[in-house]
Amino acid sequence: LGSRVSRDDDLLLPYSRARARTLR
Amino acid sequence: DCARVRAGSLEHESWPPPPPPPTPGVSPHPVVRAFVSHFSGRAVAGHLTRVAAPLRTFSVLEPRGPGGCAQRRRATVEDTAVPAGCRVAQNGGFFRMGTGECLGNVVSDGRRVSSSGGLQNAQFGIRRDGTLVTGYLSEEEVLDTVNPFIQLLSGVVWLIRNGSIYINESQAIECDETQETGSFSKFVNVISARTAVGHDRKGQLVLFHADGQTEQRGINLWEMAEFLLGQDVVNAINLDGGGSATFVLNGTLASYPSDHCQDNMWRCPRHVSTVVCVHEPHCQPPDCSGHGTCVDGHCECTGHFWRGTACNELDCGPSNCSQHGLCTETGCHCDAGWMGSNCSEECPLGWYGPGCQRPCQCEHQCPCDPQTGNCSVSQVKQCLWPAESTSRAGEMAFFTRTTWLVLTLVLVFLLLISTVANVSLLLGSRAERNRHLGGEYAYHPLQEMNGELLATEKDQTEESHSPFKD
Repeated sequence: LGSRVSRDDDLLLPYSRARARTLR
Repeated sequence: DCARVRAGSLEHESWPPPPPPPTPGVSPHPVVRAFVSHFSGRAVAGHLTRVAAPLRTFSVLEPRGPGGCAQRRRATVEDTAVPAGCRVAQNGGFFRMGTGECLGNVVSDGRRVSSSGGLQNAQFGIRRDGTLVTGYLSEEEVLDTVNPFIQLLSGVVWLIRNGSIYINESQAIECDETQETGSFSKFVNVISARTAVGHDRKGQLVLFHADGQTEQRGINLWEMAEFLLGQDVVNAINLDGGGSATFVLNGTLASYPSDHCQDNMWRCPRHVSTVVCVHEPHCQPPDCSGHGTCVDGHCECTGHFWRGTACNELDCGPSNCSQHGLCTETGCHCDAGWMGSNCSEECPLGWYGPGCQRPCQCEHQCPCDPQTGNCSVSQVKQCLWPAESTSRAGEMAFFTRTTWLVLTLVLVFLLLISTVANVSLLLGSRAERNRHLGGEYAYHPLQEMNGELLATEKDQTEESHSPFKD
């Protein structure tokens, strides 16, 4: 099972993971 | 990202629905083209797919089918696309990696699955009348019920607006300035695997996919927008990229994902959220209102009486049940007092009710009202013919008298024939008997009379004893 599972290692994020998106 | 807009109209483009196929120069089937092109000296491979009549052939799918967003499922594009019968499929909208939550607006085959609450990111959708919508939408517009969205998903960055690159404006609208350390700017400019959705000037939906790996291979959003402009794309938004970028053709992975497998030797497709899918034409509605079968985008209605493109109209023929009945899926359901396939025949005497299925219950076999079954019988047990049935009753009496008269005459005639025949036979029998008694050729030989042979017999006897006689 594990041989075909992605590591999700190529991350392309539009917004920073460090903070949640907050409303102005 | 930063501002919710609940009401009003925001910046977006609406492209009228393309004419139904066949359209000159437009294939009725999806056209998939592969490319390996150079971007700033780098060779990048990918696919461009054009889809005519996207209203019927394009769907936004939840991961592993309906309910996938509510359950926060993640699945490979193959796992979602194969059961749905997608000929072409790509990853769709953005999602939260940790929880699997679908982000933004999601409308899948007319079902509103997820709402962004008016958050301002680029949207792409198809309304019920086939209008292609690209841009920013208020919550009120997303929830429109007059011409609702049938398919809708959210991206990040409106790449091309009305034939011009719109990335700078998008960065401003989608709140670049609030992001820490310019992550949004990096997102726009870094090379990576990319996907996008939009439409061209002919109203064909366009899916784009480019292989890559963040910061090593692939293209940035500017290069993708330029490439799409060169393909006559008028409006397009950017969808999820990086390790999410996946292209599946006829159920088989046809791209090179950038995520590694557990074994670093190999690359594995990521489990993603929503999927954009190109399939065989769906009917409107997809189930043909439950009264037909969808064949190549057209409903073939079941039974003899369902009609219409959606098999939702009952048609019992030009007579329309003669205004004396209701057309049902089994045919005309006649009003009381009427019968026949077109409800054009009145009930025969002695019957009443819907379809004339009930026998009259009147005394002395009197007819009843063909609609209500009411009897009109007097106290002295004599029929009181209803005024409207008097003529029919008279006809019946006349018919009865005539029948009896003819029957009587026929029987009398047969009796006469029989009498004549019997008399003839009787007379013939007597004549025969008389003829035998006095006839000329009755012959009764006698052997002897008073002990002597007759003279003739005597001669014959003598002759037999004289053999030498001449």
